[in-house]
Amino acid sequence: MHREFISFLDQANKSFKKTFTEIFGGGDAVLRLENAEDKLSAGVEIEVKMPGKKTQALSLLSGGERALTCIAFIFALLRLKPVPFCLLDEIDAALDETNLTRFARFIRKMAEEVQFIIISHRQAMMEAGEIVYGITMPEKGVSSVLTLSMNDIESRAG
Amino acid sequence: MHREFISFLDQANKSFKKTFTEIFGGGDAVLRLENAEDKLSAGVEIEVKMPGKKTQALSLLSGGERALTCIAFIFALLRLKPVPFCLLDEIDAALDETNLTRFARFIRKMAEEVQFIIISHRQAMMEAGEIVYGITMPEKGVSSVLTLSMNDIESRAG
Amino acid sequence: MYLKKIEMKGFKSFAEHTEIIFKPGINVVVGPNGCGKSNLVDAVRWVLGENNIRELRGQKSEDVIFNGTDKFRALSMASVEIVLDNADGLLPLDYSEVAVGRKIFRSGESEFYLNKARVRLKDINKVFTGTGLGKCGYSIIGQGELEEVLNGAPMDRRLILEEAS
Amino acid sequence: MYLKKIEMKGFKSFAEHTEIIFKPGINVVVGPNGCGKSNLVDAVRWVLGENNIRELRGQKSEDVIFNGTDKFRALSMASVEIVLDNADGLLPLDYSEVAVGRKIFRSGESEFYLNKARVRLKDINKVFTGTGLGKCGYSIIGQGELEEVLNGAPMDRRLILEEAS
Ligand SMILES: Nc1ncnc2c1ncn2[C@@H]1O[C@H](COP(=O)(O)OP(=O)(O)OP(=O)(O)O)[C@@H](O)[C@H]1O
Ligand SMILES: Nc1ncnc2c1ncn2[C@@H]1O[C@H](COP(=O)(O)OP(=O)(O)OP(=O)(O)O)[C@@H](O)[C@H]1O
Ligand SMILES: [Mg+2]
Ligand SMILES: [Mg+2]
Repeated sequence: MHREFISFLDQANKSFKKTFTEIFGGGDAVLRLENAEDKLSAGVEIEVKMPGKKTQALSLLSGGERALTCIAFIFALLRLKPVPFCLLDEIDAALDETNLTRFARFIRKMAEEVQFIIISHRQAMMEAGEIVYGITMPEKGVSSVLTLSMNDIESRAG
Repeated sequence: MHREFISFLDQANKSFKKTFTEIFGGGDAVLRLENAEDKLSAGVEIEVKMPGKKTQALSLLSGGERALTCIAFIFALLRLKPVPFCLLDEIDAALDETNLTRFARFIRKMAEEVQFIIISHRQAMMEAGEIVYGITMPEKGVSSVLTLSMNDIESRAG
Repeated sequence: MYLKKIEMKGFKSFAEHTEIIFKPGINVVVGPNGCGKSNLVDAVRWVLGENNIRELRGQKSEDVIFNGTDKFRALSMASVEIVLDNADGLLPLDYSEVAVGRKIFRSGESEFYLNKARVRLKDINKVFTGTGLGKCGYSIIGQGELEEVLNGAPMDRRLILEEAS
Repeated sequence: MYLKKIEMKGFKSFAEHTEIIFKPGINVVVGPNGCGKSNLVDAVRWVLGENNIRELRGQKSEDVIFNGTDKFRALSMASVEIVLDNADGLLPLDYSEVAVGRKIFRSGESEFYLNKARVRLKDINKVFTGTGLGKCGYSIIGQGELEEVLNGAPMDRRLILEEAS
């Protein structure tokens, strides 16, 4: 059991490093086992280095850097083991326009393997979708769903 | 001490109700003392009702509804007792375009009494500012500040 | 394998019978604040067996049943069904489509269905173990939950990795 | 009363001497992810006496000193000064402008200044009590902190209200 986990962690670390440097265009990322007495119950530590900056405590990262680091972690796992579908609720809220475009491009690549259902308020994300659903409340308090084509979005999106 | 706090709570409740219904265009909001044995150490409870919906537990509110409710609470206090300046870091992240415009309009009104320094990625907020500062990193890892005029924003904002 | 369809009735703000057909690839959901987007995420979590009502932003299990507005009365039942395409046989069942359903009544009692046949929660959990849709899965990220990967303790991260392995 | 100016040197990512002149009314700060916007908020909190390094996203008090990049060496000191307009006499001091400064060295020792004269943290706290800029104040809302008003316990809300009264 433990040997299997160590070998999976090694694959996850490689996938995380590759996905992180792809998303950030550089830098470095590591997943490693904690230095604990008992290896069997040791947790997993994350360490990242942003391009051009020094390796620092995770707590010093900015809101957008933290969001993108988490996105790289999740995508690294999706690459190792795809899931039936991936449901993401406004995970792009902290990203600036440049990183949002990077993220949207990345999703498009991953969407060849995995189905995405993405909730977002951001224009760049709406444009990345093949199909867009609008959820509104014509009657206050009661949800109603419309399937929109791309040109409907301008007038309906929240 | 306690009688003073009760009278202030009464004023805060009235200000919160007024500010909430102004921001949401309806609904209702209440601040009241908890039903605790010892009145001196009782906390303060918040209850809100969104326009057209039933009063529900705070936990059932949506991301945007929670954000606007907190904004109404903070502005209600600012109206009772202005502060030298108000520094807000991306408090508009969860708002949709309609609520963002409402929020920007509200800030403009409050700005006659209180100075605001607002960090934001949203276009509607950038346009509300009299003066805009851009913080970038021409050298990776070293911050540099520029003062922008309104027409510079398109090309520099993050 | 992908999520083909979801049908809801009486679940949170989805008072009326609502059906959404999804496509493989990228499906984007938009809409104003407070209109029901995150309620859709709660519906998917709930039908897959989520029993901790706090994970669904409620306080008691009936909080998922439509509880009325100024104009409409509260309902007495909520039901959700999702249909998964299983053409690639990822789920250990002999069907090309797998429908998972759940109902709840004001009494708080839940019923689970697998391809219209009544089953127990244990059966649903058995079908989905190892697919990444389980409890520590990384395939559903709720609003405001993205940073839990970084904020959690090292042991939490290990659990996510063990679910993925 | 309003914030007229901030000067920083060696504070977090503000390695070089940086000065920002603010105006009354609405000042908007924009910029890409990771460029230093929230570090500006930390600088204001720090100079006003914040001593809990976790509130400034660090682990040890020297984490606020610029610690270098691939190209630039770490510095040995950080300093921040803000200038407040006091024409309306809100602050109990006989000056039309009040400058508050703070310095820290790698040794971890902080020095406080009030209109260029060395003072203790206690003196700074005394000047600002009751202005809403204190510890439970509602005038500085950091990134991701907005919902603390709703998420906190009823007693936390009472503390915010007591600060405001
Ligand atoms: N059982 C219920 N019956 C009726 N309405 C409910 C029920 N549970 C939650 N709601 C309502 O659903 C609304 C929240 O919906 P939801 O969280 O899905 O919004 P959202 O579209 O995600 O918005 P945002 O963009 O702000 O995140 C709330 O107004 C809440 O009152
Ligand atoms: N002592 C320090 N020395 C050098 N750099 C530092 C120091 N402390 C923090 N940083 C750097 O500052 C950056 C974070 O800046 P900040 O949080 O202000 O970004 P931001 O502009 O708010 O971004 P976002 O839009 O993503 O919230 C991090 O990359 C971090 O490494
Ligand atoms: Mg939501
Ligand atoms: Mg920030």
